[in-house]
Amino acid sequence: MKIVALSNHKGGVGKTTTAVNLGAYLARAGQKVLVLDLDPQANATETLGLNPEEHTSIYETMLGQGDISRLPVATNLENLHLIPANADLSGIEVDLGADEHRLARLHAPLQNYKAIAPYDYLLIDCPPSLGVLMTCALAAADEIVIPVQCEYLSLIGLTKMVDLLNEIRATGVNPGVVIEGIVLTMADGRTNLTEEVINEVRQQMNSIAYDTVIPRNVKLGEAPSHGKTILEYAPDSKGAEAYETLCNEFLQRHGAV
Amino acid sequence: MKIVALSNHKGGVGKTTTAVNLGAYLARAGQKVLVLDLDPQANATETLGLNPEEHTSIYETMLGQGDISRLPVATNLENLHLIPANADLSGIEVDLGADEHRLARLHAPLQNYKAIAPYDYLLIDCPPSLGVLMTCALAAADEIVIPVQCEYLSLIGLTKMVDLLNEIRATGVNPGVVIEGIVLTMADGRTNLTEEVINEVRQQMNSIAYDTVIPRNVKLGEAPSHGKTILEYAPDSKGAEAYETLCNEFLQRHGAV
Ligand SMILES: Nc1ncnc2c1ncn2[C@@H]1O[C@H](COP(=O)(O)OP(=O)(O)OP(=O)(O)O)[C@@H](O)[C@H]1O
Ligand SMILES: Nc1ncnc2c1ncn2[C@@H]1O[C@H](COP(=O)(O)OP(=O)(O)OP(=O)(O)O)[C@@H](O)[C@H]1O
Ligand SMILES: [Mg+2]
Ligand SMILES: [Mg+2]
Repeated sequence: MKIVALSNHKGGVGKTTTAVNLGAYLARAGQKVLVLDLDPQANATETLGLNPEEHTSIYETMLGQGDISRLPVATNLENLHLIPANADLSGIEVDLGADEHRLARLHAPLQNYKAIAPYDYLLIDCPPSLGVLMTCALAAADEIVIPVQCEYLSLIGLTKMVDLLNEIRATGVNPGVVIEGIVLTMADGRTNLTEEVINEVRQQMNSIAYDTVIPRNVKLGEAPSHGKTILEYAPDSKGAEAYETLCNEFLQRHGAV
Repeated sequence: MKIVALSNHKGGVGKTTTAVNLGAYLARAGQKVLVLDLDPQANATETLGLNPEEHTSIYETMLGQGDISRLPVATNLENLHLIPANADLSGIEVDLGADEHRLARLHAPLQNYKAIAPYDYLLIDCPPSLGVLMTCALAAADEIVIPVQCEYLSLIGLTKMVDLLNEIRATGVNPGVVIEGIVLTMADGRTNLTEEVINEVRQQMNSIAYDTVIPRNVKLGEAPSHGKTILEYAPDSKGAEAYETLCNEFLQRHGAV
């Protein structure tokens, strides 16, 4: 099982939308996918049609209690399971804030689970922050995919993500973690701003930026209100096509095609 | 000095854009405005044309050191000053995480400063999170303005904000804090999703939702890359007009006209 964190401390860049919809197309392609909702907002949980209040989150596991293999629940899509989030997760920042081993709190259980997990990919949807939950995700992942909105403020956050990852690597908890890719999201073909951001990202990070660019498409914003992925809600939309293309590119990069 | 926090744990909803541009128009209307950048991303600092690395943030003040009245720096706009952010701020989550008096760490110095501060309004730009920085801001503010993007995932975050505020009030640190207003942002007049979210917010929260709705306008996304507010960058744009109207409505609500 490959652990991939969708992470960017900048808010509203498409982390949840990418985790859920990339997950959906990977599942349709026959991959076994587990999404871990690590955001107390529980947006991935709601988007996949589940009620956060009714489920157990990864919270207890990170405090050393509970058995992670009992947490995954089925979604409406075959091959796509979820470890839900709920409001308890926001307690992690305080509960683990002063814990010097906090970086291992997600890494250790996930490493143990890897050996028995029936999944090909684990996609972690991270909250927008520089706090404990996000750093634990970076310390637990094999690779990071960074969604970057085609906006200036999102672009300047990229260098901070690279610095943060170098810090995590230096702690020795997860020295092998790499940035696997950068996905440009919410591209509006009519504006120069979008072109400028895409050009800048391709210049700074070309070897890891995905060729697939996700366009701004209202269907992607509507789908969560129906508790559906774009695959179920509007499979013929431009948003769906883009995530399908992204999925194919992701599989190619992971040698699965 | 009235302390107003721009807060919403949902990311990318327009907190920074509203803090900076509402601040700019209030300053142009002759109000003395101080923006406090409480986000380690330091987006408000960059948008106002300053370099985060070169300045002292509120970090030391929250740890009980330093004198807050030495922190404000001038911006390019008369009547608009800033307490910058820098990367040190992200240390607050860990440094104050286990401190049982953490909710008073911003409240106390700001209350003391209120008596001598030469400003009419202090606008706090909050990070997207449920962590220590955000809760300290809610505990320090007189009133909260919540930007809500015209998207479903932003709408469902609203009830969490209301719950969080009730929790803060119950701690007794800041029993008088209220939600002063909700500002709808990034409205795209061509989509039903925008209309549905606006209708839902007006139904749920009509007495506090602002009449002014901020449209999606690329100039608002371009301005930060030039280190300018919309007032300086594109004063005739739809984005500028909307923030000017919001400023007038804000002043009316605060009995200043
Ligand atoms: N390509 C797109 N086109 C249109 N809307 C989009 C697109 N991608 C995401 N959205 C919408 O934009 C908003 C932000 O996206 P999303 O919530 O996935 O970002 P995020 O990075 O997970 O946010 P947070 O930082 O709060 O976790 C959501 O309302 C989502 O539905
Ligand atoms: N009305 C608007 N029209 C177009 N773009 C906008 C508008 N308001 C904000 N933006 C852009 O959308 C992005 C998100 O806005 P902003 O950064 O202000 O949100 P935020 O809530 O402060 O985000 P964070 O949660 O990361 O702090 C930014 O790139 C900003 O320039
Ligand atoms: Mg999200
Ligand atoms: Mg911001």
